[in-house]
Amino acid sequence: ASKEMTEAAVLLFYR
Amino acid sequence: PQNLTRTNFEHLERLSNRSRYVARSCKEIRDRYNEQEDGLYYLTTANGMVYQTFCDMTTAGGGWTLVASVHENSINGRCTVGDRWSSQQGNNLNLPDGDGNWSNRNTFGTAEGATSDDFKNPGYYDIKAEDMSVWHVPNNFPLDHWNLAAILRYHTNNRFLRLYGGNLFQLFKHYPVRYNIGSCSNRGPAVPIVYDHGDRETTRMFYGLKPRKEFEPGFITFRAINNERAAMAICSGVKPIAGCNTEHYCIGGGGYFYPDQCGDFPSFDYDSLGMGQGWS
Repeated sequence: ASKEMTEAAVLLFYR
Repeated sequence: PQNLTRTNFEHLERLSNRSRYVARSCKEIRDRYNEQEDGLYYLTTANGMVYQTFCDMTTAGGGWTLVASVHENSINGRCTVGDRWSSQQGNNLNLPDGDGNWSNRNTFGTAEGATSDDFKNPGYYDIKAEDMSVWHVPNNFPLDHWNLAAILRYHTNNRFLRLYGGNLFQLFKHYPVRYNIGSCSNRGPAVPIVYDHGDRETTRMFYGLKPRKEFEPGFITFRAINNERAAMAICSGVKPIAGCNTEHYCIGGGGYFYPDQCGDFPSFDYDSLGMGQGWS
């Protein structure tokens, strides 16, 4: 994956 | 307090007011107390456990509760310390579930630290929800910059969680993130998404060159399985449709990936990091 994707946290939300 | 300016004091007072809300989710706080501001709020579980998390009160009507963050602390690690969303016990055939955090009540990390380390709060297993939203935020950005800094933001709007018990804790009970649970065709649900920032093309470009032939952007997919029968929890923004090399574009996992791809971002670095060459 790209550097941007690899160095970004994936935040998960509910509603 | 005596050295606070007037404005500052008002702000602190308003923040302390929030501690008086009693709610199980940000949606309840928005609906019951008409709070419209993004930020940290206190929530309570059914058993009365109190925790603090971030509420997105502005996207698509607001009321979104941050319940977890998947953060890659070391792309070179292979199910080493910090890989809470796969395993911290090494690449171990005898530990097919890894840490098991996708389907247990363990919690870790803090809301403010969610871009610097993994985060999981009681809302992950306690809240009964209908939809999800996902933000990809560059590591170490402070909370009040998350929305602006995010490289990708989207949400579902078809209430799919109603079919799977209302949260990811229940969904991954139906679809265990476990090595050898099945083959590539035993993938979990893929749900269409609505973009809040970014689109199908930017999503495509965030993943490696070779993976782009294997998926369709515009979805969030749960419990993918690759050729080597390793399970991954979430394919963010995409639906696998061919090839089954999901370790290069799906995150999270169990405790074993053949031959040596174990980790929270399993094999995102297969062709080393750079401008999206090969599988990377």
